[in-house]
Amino acid sequence: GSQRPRPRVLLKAPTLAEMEEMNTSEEEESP
Amino acid sequence: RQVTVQRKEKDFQGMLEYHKEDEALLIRNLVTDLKPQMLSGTVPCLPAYILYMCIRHADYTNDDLKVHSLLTSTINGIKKVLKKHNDDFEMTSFWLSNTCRLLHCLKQYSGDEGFMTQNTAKQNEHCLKNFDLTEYRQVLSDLSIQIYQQLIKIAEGLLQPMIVSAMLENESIQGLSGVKPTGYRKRSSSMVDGENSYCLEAIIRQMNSFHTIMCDQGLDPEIILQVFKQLFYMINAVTLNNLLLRKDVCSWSTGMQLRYNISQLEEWLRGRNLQQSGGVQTMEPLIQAAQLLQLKKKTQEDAEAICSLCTSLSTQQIVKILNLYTPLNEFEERVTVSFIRTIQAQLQERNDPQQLLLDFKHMFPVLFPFNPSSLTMDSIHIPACLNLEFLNEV
Repeated sequence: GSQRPRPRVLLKAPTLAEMEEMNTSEEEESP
Repeated sequence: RQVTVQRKEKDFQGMLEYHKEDEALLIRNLVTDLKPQMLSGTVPCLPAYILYMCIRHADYTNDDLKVHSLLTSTINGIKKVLKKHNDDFEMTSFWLSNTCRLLHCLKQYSGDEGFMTQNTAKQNEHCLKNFDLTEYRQVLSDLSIQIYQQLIKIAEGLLQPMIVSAMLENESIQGLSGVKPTGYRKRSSSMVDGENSYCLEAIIRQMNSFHTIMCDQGLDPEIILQVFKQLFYMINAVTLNNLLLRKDVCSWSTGMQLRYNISQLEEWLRGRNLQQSGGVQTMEPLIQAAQLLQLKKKTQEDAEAICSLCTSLSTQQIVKILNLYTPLNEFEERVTVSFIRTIQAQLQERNDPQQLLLDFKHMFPVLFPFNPSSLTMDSIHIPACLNLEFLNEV
């Protein structure tokens, strides 16, 4: 009721394609 | 022991806490190594709810790195499972249900009033406090589209080998085999040796299986409707394309069998309460082709009837079917050249597409309407078989 929630902080996210790239490069780095 | 249980029931606020170093184990047990069968008898989309409760705790403790890390690992975990099981309908449907449910949770508990209209007061207590995850919702929405496309590809792959024999070759109407065009009676398909022959019942059995799996897994009803619209379109396109290329099936008797088969598929949609899918509408070209095979094709009036009926077939397709049309016996005449010219003259004002065949790989764009859940987080029980005892209820 009376409590007004404070604004939430936007969490930036990579796109699905960017996530894929990051994941692929991590896999390549690991032996 | 009793005291512990009572305390948990009283205090559980629908959040799950874990140590950062257990994240990999969480993803392994809940995503990458999970078998959907393990969860039969539990709440549909349980992994999605568990993941939301973990996200909520990380949000509650204002730990943005933990939220980032968990969402990224979840999305990568789901993609890994899908890649490994890229021909498994059940697994793909399971992760489509869960990805959509997680997306719905991130909306329902976002704190955005537009998504809270159906929430109970208790559900409103379970909203995120610190973070706006709009960008992650976009990623989950994109992932849902990818999973949907994989699901359709798997379903089409299972159905496609059945379509020609079930829709065009198999004779389920008694006595119809006696009225097949002479000279073609024993032919099946040019590519099928008889062993790979299917009846319509096989298609229906397969669709029953798809439908049961998707319903049991709690996939949104709107998505299930779109799956069947897409599959009915494919059945329509594959059947019509074959009809347009094969003289032996362009006959009155195939027209009759085809119309009967389509009515069985319509009946199936009604029986499963899927008539809203628009599946029947996507079959309109095939319905008209079946009628065209059965109509008289001789007089000016016949030509007019054909032109007013076949609105979903192009001029090129109508003419092709008339050219291929094979009389049943010596008493039935071939379609004359002048009759075909009459039809062409009547249809010349139509602005029809030029290609003869339908694109059977065409995909309708998919939509994932928001579907909030009436479930409350603190009522969710985590079964022991998931091996998630390291999650603490908060």
